[in-house]
Amino acid sequence: NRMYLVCPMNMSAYVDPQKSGQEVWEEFSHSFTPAVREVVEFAKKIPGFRDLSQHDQVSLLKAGTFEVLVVRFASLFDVQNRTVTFLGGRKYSMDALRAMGAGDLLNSMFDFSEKLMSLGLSEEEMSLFTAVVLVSADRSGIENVNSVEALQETLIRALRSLITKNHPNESAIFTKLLLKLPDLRSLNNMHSEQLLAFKVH
Amino acid sequence: FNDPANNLGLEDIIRKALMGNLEERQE
Repeated sequence: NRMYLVCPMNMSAYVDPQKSGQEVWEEFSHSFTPAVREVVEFAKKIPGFRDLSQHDQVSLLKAGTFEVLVVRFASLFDVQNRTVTFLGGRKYSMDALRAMGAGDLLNSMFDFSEKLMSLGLSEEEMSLFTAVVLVSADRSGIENVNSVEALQETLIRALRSLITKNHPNESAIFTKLLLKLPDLRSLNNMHSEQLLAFKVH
Repeated sequence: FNDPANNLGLEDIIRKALMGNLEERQE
């Protein structure tokens, strides 16, 4: 009845059987909290983000943090060797994680990371794309949709201009990036379902 | 009402990280 945590945001996939559920949960929380804080720090640096209402800043971050983390940690997935590196530095093969109980979500994250990394974006491009992922006016609970929409449009225009400038012969990259947004939503939904199931167990 | 993000305590972490900055600005 050994328990495993297959989310790469853990330090390790192995759970100490001596630990209580509460201790396991707290350890997981200690592991992902710094990553969430980094997402907030990143959001603060997006020009115009701090001008949104505090309610909308929180709503965007609550809804989009997982998607931002998927983009930021895409490099944890090693496509060539089919491995995933956890935050604690331990590396696991996808087969090993599957044997530990990982399902469609991790496979889908792996596929997403593979496609995103294949675009060969620069750090600046990746950063701007991440801002576009976060500032989405159709997240639930947004009170001032017009302000978020205006910021979203500005960021999308900036991303298009940067991609066009850096990849003049690869006009499809911008379209491919925009098509990643629904993929991220779908991963987010799968993740939410897993979280609910996890809490139940 | 099931709120997976909040089950992780995400809102609390986000609010504290955002507020920290507000306090810094007030100082």
